[in-house]
Amino acid sequence: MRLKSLEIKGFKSFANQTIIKFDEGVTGVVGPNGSGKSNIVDSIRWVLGEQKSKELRLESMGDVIFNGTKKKKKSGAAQVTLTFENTKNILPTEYKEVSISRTLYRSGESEYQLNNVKCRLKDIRNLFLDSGIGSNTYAIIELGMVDSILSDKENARRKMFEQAA
Amino acid sequence: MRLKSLEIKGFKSFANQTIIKFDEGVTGVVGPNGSGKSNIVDSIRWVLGEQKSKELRLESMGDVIFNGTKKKKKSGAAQVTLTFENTKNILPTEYKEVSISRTLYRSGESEYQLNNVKCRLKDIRNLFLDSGIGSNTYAIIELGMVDSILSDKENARRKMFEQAA
Amino acid sequence: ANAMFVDAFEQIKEHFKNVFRTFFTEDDACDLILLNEDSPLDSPIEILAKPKGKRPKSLSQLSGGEKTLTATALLFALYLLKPAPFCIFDEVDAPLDDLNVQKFTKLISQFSKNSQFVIITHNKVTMAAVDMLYGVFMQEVGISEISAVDFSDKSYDFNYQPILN
Amino acid sequence: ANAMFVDAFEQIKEHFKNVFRTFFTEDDACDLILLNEDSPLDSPIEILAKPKGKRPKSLSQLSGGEKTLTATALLFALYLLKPAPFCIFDEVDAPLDDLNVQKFTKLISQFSKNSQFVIITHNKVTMAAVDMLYGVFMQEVGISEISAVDFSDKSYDFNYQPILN
Ligand SMILES: Nc1ncnc2c1ncn2[C@@H]1O[C@H](COP(=O)(O)OP(=O)(O)OP(=O)(O)O)[C@@H](O)[C@H]1O
Ligand SMILES: Nc1ncnc2c1ncn2[C@@H]1O[C@H](COP(=O)(O)OP(=O)(O)OP(=O)(O)O)[C@@H](O)[C@H]1O
Ligand SMILES: [Mg+2]
Ligand SMILES: [Mg+2]
Repeated sequence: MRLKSLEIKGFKSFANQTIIKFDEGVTGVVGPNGSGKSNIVDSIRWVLGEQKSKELRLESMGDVIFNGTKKKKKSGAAQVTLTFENTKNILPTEYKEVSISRTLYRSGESEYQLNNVKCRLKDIRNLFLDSGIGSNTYAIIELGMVDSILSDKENARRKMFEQAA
Repeated sequence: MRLKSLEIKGFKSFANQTIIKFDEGVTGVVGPNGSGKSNIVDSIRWVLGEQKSKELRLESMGDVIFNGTKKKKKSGAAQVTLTFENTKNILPTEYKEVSISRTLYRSGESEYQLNNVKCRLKDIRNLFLDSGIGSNTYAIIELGMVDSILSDKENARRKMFEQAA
Repeated sequence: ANAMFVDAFEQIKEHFKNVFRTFFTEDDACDLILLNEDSPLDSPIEILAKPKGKRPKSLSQLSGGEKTLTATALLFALYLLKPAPFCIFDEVDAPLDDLNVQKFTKLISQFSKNSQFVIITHNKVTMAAVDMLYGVFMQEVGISEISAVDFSDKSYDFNYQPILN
Repeated sequence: ANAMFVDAFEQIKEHFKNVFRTFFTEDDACDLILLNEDSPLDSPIEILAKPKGKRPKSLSQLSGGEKTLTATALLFALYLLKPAPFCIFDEVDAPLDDLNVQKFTKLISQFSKNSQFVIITHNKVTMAAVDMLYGVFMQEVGISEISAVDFSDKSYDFNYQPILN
């Protein structure tokens, strides 16, 4: 299930269409404070189906949409697309790639797509059952988690074990 | 009230007598993870009269005493002495230096000294009233505080303003 | 289901001990303990971590870097049981000293044969250890952009002009 | 007492704006607001922080580094009203990019004319900016020792052997 690319448009500070290609191995992401690095992580959590706005550092889900600056007006929608190679055949084998997409409009309407076909959030989540990726995944790690694992906040430790076991 | 030196013995990982001299300006402290840098900060909070074991990362106050290793047995007491120049005359002017000392014995007995004369914790705390230093001081800063200031945990913000204003 | 969980738990425990001892010392005391062996599916899980021959009474006595390494060892242990297709680290190396950052990047480098890793960092040692580097920046106020950074391109410095040079 | 507090508050506010704008941009929107002007002594205090022309809806939307700089600006503002004889920073520079670390050390360097500063750090840019350096290490297992590090002594590397060299 190799990651191929991530496309972000209108999501948080990524007002313009942005494409990140992933190669084999280890990819480093660097840049000044506030430039948008953690927003990339949020976009991946979001397209995988994260529903808790607090996990995305938001007061409400609508806040993921680019909210404008003096020189650029706010976006009408946020859209993120994550593309994998179908190496583990989580989709039938005639598909070489798996592309999941999530869109949120200012109206509050939400759309999910799997290889450009409309689907439900449930379908996207089912794809990742038993892969180690989903909410409470041990695969997306930031410093706040070090604390919640060690102080076992809200059973954080338990939930992670259940993801893996 | 220039800092002159800090002496630590039997406090946390500083089993042996250790003296740190302070010069003018900015002093950097470096070293590997777990080597004892934050323990130095704890020792300063402690000698200034910190009573909350949680602020010192302890379950109980007795845990400040060096608790031994395979090769060295635990200490009988923890002692920290902080020496300043009496530039602001917080003590009568015949004193050139102000030396505060705190000792905690395994028995639980506690001792405070001001220029080698036994005194009460209250006397040490009174010295620092209105200096900006004391519990809730804005002068000892670590990353956890960034969070408590911004999320205003337990009125952290209020307490800091009261220290300064 | 009980048996399955206990079996997975035993494997995670083994991985945890191996990673912990890679980060610290060969024969360090460390363990994962099911506190309630009769009902493993909802038993609390205790972490025992005594790095480099020390004897902390609880996890809260560990230093900032030691905590990060301990939690990371647990997350890697879960990963080793069920490798996620990709892992993202957001500035997890910030509390680590250089030697520990190197151990961390070496481990990631080994795991990256099986999964892709994305590491967000401000740390030069980490940057030097990755296979490819993306720079995130805001050319226009408030709008994020990304661009691949060429390692051989020594003019890469849109953020880093250390005063050491 | 009310008037005294409000007067101090106004001064802290001015300092906060100056430091915040030093960290970010000259004309950034930032403020400290007494939510309950009729009872200043127990009114909650709101922080307004919009770095670099952005429009975050709340402090939680700021990035890791932006939060650290905002909280630090407030702590410096309190310090400027009532300079403490010494200030200690424990790895507060960890979330900052190199340019912000430089701004931070420059500010500390200015303030150090009036107080002593002790900075615990793993960051090379910070290390290069201090006046004197102490190294903390554990020669014997579990026992901390300290030794002054000579800047001109290029063999100082008991921890730092970056793979960049
Ligand atoms: N909906 C939105 N519209 C526009 N900008 C947004 C939106 N949500 C967040 N931002 C901006 O994104 C910025 C935060 O970006 P991010 O957290 O990715 O920074 P970072 O690169 O991780 O920085 P650091 O190194 O400090 O962690 C903030 O300045 C915030 O104002
Ligand atoms: N009472 C005690 N007796 C002996 N050792 C102790 C005691 N209390 C704490 N320690 C040890 O001190 C070490 C922590 O030191 P400290 O927190 O100062 O590290 P540090 O240099 O700040 O590291 P980091 O860079 O990771 O923050 C721990 O390993 C802990 O086991
Ligand atoms: Mg970030
Ligand atoms: Mg520390």
